[in-house]
Amino acid sequence: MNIFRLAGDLTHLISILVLLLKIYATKSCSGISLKTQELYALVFLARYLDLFTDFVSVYNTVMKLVFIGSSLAIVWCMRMHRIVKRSYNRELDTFRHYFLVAGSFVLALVVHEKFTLQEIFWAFSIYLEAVAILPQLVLLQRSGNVDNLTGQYVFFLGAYRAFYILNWIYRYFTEQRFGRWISWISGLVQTALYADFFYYYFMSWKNNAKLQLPA
Amino acid sequence: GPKSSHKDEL
Repeated sequence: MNIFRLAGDLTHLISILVLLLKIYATKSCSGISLKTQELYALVFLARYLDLFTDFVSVYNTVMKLVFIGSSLAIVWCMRMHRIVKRSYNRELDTFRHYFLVAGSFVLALVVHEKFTLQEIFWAFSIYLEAVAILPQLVLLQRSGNVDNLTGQYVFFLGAYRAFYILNWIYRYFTEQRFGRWISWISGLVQTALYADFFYYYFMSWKNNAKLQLPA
Repeated sequence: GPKSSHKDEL
């Protein structure tokens, strides 16, 4: 494992920890999109079907279980937890996320490496992950002010795929391995969707000001 | 040419 891959995994893990911390410490999920959280849960469930068929390493298996478990736990909290669910910004979180699911699935049926259940679900998870942040970004834009932990959460979640791209470039040169082009293109799209957010995140950091997204 | 597949990634 190279440093970029590790940095990617760690920022991904940190983003989840920050989100859990926010929900646990403030007993609130304000500013968090349930739609995005549901999409992520679906992404992990679809991608890690290989838990049952391929073993890579203890590290991989543990991380996969952590990603699946934490995303389901967050969805459960936002839907079921007596106190947490009260703070959910339902009226702002109206993105039609089923269209993203349907679109990603159709694309996976058309563009995949092999016509097998696992490969189609893998491609589906990659496409869906690329766009899964959209409901969250829309929610942040609508609510205007972004609280500190929510801002950090989105930042780390965006940074993770950018590190993966560096990891793919690194592996291309060191291992003569070209990662699947489906992930390259989706990863670039995914990172590009954060460009706007990154810009305002760095500006607020530079000016030591509260993060605000223009409407 | 470079081989494909990064099945070891998350």
